[in-house]
Amino acid sequence: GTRIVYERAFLMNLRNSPISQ
Amino acid sequence: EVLVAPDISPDEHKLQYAYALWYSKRNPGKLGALLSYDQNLKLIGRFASVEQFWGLYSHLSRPSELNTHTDFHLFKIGIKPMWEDEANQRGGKWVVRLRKGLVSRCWENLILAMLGEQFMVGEEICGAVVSIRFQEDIICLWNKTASDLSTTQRIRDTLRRVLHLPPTALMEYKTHNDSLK
Repeated sequence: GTRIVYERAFLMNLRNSPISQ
Repeated sequence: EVLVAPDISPDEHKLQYAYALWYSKRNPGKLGALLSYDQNLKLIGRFASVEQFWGLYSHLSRPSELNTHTDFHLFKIGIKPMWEDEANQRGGKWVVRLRKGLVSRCWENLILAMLGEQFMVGEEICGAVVSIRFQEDIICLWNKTASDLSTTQRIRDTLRRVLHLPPTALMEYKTHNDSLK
């Protein structure tokens, strides 16, 4: 199947999302 | 069983693989010598989504803040950070030695590339280790098949790129078999 690929910038953006806390 | 992937909610961003983060510290003295490598490994936590990763990571000390002889091990769930694990038996690792002051940034760059599947080598990546030592720090990336030259070279090239290593930085490949001898 398709691999789930994330760029560094995308991962960094999720750092401060409320779900990440 | 602690080694199964944690559940994630639908609004989280699922990772390709779930991971477990481990910690180990070499204990000085007699007790340390009596404990096996296995007994020194402590599970810190598990995650299967980007949000769960940040939730765990943001509560941890940065590698540069750790005491000497401490290691973090980040491995896919189901693979123990040991040579003896089935997934590691025929494997090896790229070893990058870093002068003091670089390790926290390099470790973060490495794990973000690993979680984001930037290595593009299928199932080959097993996990990563950061080791804090007296005069230098060491980052290792473990893969399954040491004999697969095109894969190990691809891993090396991606590693060099994501760590932003200068062309002169030393990288060494070691098979786990060699390390055992």
